[in-house]
Amino acid sequence: DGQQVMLEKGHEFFQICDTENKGYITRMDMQRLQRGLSLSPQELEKVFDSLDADGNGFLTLEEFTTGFSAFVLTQTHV
Amino acid sequence: NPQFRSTAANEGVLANFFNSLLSKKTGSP
Repeated sequence: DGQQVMLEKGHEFFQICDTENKGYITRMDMQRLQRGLSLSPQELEKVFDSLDADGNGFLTLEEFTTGFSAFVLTQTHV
Repeated sequence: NPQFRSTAANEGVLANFFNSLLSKKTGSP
């Protein structure tokens, strides 16, 4: 089931970002990814702002997977 | 209600981000 796979992948990626298992991702967590990913600090800021739908500075799993689903949709609807 | 604030400018950055995560997961150890 595609939906389920998407949720699982989203969760998996969320955990890569949430290294301390807090249940949310902060801007600082995002910037830590810079070492592993080929993105600049500015790009990671943009990613965070795009995913943080309510703009409260905390990325929840729900917000993260929503963004991830949107990404998957843009990739498959080309 | 558009919860996800996606703009054309950010879409590329997000795609880049998730693609990086994907390759990080599946890339060589």
